[in-house]
Amino acid sequence: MKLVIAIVQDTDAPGLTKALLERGFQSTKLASTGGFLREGNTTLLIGVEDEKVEEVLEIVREKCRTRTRLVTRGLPLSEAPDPFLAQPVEVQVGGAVVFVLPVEGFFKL
Amino acid sequence: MKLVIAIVQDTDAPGLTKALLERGFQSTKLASTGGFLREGNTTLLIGVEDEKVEEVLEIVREKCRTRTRLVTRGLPLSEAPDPFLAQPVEVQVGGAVVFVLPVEGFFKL
Amino acid sequence: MKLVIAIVQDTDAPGLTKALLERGFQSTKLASTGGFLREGNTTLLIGVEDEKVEEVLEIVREKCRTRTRLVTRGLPLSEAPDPFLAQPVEVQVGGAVVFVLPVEGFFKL
Ligand SMILES: Nc1ncnc2c1ncn2[C@@H]1O[C@@H]2COP(=O)(O)O[C@H]3[C@@H](O)[C@H](n4cnc5c(N)ncnc54)O[C@@H]3COP(=O)(O)O[C@H]2[C@H]1O
Ligand SMILES: Nc1ncnc2c1ncn2[C@@H]1O[C@@H]2COP(=O)(O)O[C@H]3[C@@H](O)[C@H](n4cnc5c(N)ncnc54)O[C@@H]3COP(=O)(O)O[C@H]2[C@H]1O
Ligand SMILES: Nc1ncnc2c1ncn2[C@@H]1O[C@@H]2COP(=O)(O)O[C@H]3[C@@H](O)[C@H](n4cnc5c(N)ncnc54)O[C@@H]3COP(=O)(O)O[C@H]2[C@H]1O
Repeated sequence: MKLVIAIVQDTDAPGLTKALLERGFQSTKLASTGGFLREGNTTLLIGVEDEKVEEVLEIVREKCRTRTRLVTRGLPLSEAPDPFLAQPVEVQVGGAVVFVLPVEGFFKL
Repeated sequence: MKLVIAIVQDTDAPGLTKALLERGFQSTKLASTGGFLREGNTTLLIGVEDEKVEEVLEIVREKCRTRTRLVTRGLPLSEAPDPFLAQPVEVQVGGAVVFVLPVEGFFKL
Repeated sequence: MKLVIAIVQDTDAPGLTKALLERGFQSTKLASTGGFLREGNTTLLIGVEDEKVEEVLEIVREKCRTRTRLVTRGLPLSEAPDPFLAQPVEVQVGGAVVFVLPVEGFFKL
């Protein structure tokens, strides 16, 4: 058993959860906020048998789109040497950021 | 130190947190949502000394009840070959789903 | 890659996230609730390269303050042998409670 933690955009979360269910994968959704854009996003907890992790990553890859966001907020001070950067900047927000964690015990109590 | 992640029903969360406190276990509560029922549930983070994990699992077992929920929502398409399944279906929602994760470092800063 | 889970007070969260960004560390914020005080706090997920964990802990140490809270709620029953304890009690709430978890896989999909 591994714990897959997938941070995805809110728009992709319902489609991803549905696709996971259709292939027999259970999940739990946590509302979250991105550190940089400070916008809402979704953190999914997905407990998966070891040999099925690849399949779950494939579903995440299929269902989560990279999008471009315009940010007027400047970059963090240390990276914004030039006032020009206060203009809208294009930022690519990835499809998904995924951590796969080892699990020592899994129980249904 | 292990990190116990317990996904429990909202009804059981206050009694569980209180029972943990009474036995000296600290916890942090996250509001969450089940992937299938799409109803609110509770995800508890419980950092526990290795030798106390069994005791925490025992408390979770005591305080969390399995309940039956009626769901009118059909099963995921691939598992609902028969229109009859659009009728209310009984679904058992477990007492608790628990992951025990290894912890490499624990700090109180 | 390690996953740093830092439970901090709401007041410290914005300053901590900003300081992390300025040093090139991304993070995801989850709204959470303390088991004892039952007050809102913040759980930050910070995926960090192994050799940078120390630096992240240092930033957390700098940005998170220990504070004293007055609690009128008695201690858990088993620890409150004396009715006197129903009076306001001073409780120290730490700067941060931090777990460092091993990560087997990190993907940007
Ligand atoms: N200092 C900076 N300068 C310029 N652009 C910056 C930046 N920091 C972030 N970005 C860009 O902004 C996007 C959104 O970041 P945010 O922190 O809101 O939302 C993030 C955050 O919630 C989470 N995340 C990413 N890496 C993480 C990590 N190492 N640990 C924890 N959460 C992470 O995944 C979301 C999407 O991340 P992703 O990398 O795809 O997309 C990021 C990245 O392309
Ligand atoms: N495809 C399906 N067909 C028929 N019935 C289905 C189903 N998927 C789930 N169920 C049933 O519905 C209950 C509630 O699932 P839900 O996803 O809302 O709420 C779940 C979810 O939030 C979490 N969970 C369970 N397994 C998980 C996993 N492997 N990874 C992450 N979260 C999990 O624990 C909650 C309770 O799970 P539990 O298994 O006790 O109870 C489940 C299960 O009995
Ligand atoms: N039984 C008890 N009797 C007397 N005082 C008690 C107590 N339980 C907790 N406290 C005190 O109350 C503060 C706030 O606890 P709370 O559970 O609301 O908020 C906690 C909780 O959300 C989280 N936390 C701490 N240890 C944890 C653990 N092992 N697992 C999961 N979360 C933990 O970090 C927050 C801050 O914890 P911190 O230890 O710095 O600060 C704690 C502690 O000093």
